[in-house]
Amino acid sequence: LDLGPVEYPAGEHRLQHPYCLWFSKRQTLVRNPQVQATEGYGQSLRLVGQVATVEQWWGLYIHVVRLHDLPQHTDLHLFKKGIRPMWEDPANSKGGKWVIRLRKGQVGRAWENLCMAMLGEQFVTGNEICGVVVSIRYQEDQLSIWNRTASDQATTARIRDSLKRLLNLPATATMEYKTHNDSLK
Amino acid sequence: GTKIVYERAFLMNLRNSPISK
Repeated sequence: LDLGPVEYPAGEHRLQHPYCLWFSKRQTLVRNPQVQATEGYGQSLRLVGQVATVEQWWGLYIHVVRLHDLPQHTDLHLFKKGIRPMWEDPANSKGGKWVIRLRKGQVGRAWENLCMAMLGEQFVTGNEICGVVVSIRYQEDQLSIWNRTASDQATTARIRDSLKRLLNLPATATMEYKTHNDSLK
Repeated sequence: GTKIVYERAFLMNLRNSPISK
């Protein structure tokens, strides 16, 4: 679960934080739903790569399967290196997420903008951002942005306003904030 | 140190740089 130290080749544009890209697919063969909800999730997570410069990001991104070619119930997670994209991670345990629901076909551009907004430090919230997720589902797709402190309403409001400004979301998109505690229930 | 901030247009420019291919 570790790809080793990050590299900063000369001449490349360093990011503020290194990030890891993860892939997960919902397991369909697990019979016990509780196992699927907890252990199954961790086991289905795969670390795809890590990036520490803008050039490394594009080198990885252009090789990732296009979102509209991904099967249903798959997720891509781009998280700061050292934070696993799970509620149980200490960075996430008191956190929450803004969830944006989009009609099929609308998520690709918004996901790209969301990744770039995070990598480029466009969310002015100190070190609150943990990572972003795109979830491919049956009728609609979802984007999520996870932050550390769900109870910090000033921060969550600032993230919401930044999302609206940066993602150029279609009018049909809906947004709601969920604490990870709510999601666990 | 100084926080490293990049705007979308700058990042998109680098997308097509030879080093990322």
